[in-house]
Amino acid sequence: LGLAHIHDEL
Amino acid sequence: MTLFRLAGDLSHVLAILLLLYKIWTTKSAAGISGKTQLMFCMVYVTRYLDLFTSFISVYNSTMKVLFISASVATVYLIYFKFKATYDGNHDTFRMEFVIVPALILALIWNYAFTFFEISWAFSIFLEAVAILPQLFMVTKTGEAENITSHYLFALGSYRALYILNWIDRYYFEGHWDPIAVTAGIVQTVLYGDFFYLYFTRVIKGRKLQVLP
Repeated sequence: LGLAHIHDEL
Repeated sequence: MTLFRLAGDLSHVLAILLLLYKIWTTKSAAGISGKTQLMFCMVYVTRYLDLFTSFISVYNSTMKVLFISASVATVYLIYFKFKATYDGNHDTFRMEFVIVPALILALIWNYAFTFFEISWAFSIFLEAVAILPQLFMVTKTGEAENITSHYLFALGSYRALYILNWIDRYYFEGHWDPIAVTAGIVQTVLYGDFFYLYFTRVIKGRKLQVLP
C-alpha cells in the first residue's frame, strides 16, 4: 500500500 | 480544515443520517436506489483503506468509520431488513456501466501505480457517478418523497461545498488535487437538474415531480 500521496480529505 | 470542508462533511453526515432516518422510520426503502447505496459502500471501502495505516486526525478517522458503517447499515436495511419494500423494478440502472469505466480510468489516471492509489482514484471516480441510479430512479418513478429530496440536496451540497474548499485551499495553500477536483465538479454538475427541481418545487412546499 504505497502511501505516495497522503489524502487528508474525506 | 477549511470552513467549506467542515460544512461539506456535515452536509454529508446529514444526508447519510437523513436516509437512515427515512428508511428506519417509514420501515421502507421505497424510492431509494439500492444500487446507488451499494456503490457508495464501494466508494468508502476503496477510499478508506488507509484507515489503519495513516492517521490524519481523530475527526478524519471517526468520519471514515461513520461513513463505512452507515453505508453498510443502509445497504443492509434496503437489501435485507426492508427487502420487501425495495423497488427493484425501478432501480434498473446498469452499475457495470459506471464501475468499469471508473476502474479503467483509475488505472490510467492516478497519483501512483500502487494498489492504494489506484483504489483511491477508483473511489473518487466512482463517487462522481454513484448517484446516477438514484437520479434515474427519481425520473423513472416521476417523483421523490420530500425527505428523499432533502437527502439528495444534502448529498449534492456536500461535494459542491468541497469545490469551494478546493478553491480556498488553492488560493491560500497554492496546491490542488486534480483528480478530486475534476471528479467533484462532474459529481456536482450531475445534481444540476435535481437542484433546479429542488429549488423550484420542494422549497415552495410542493412535491418534487419530474414533469413528464
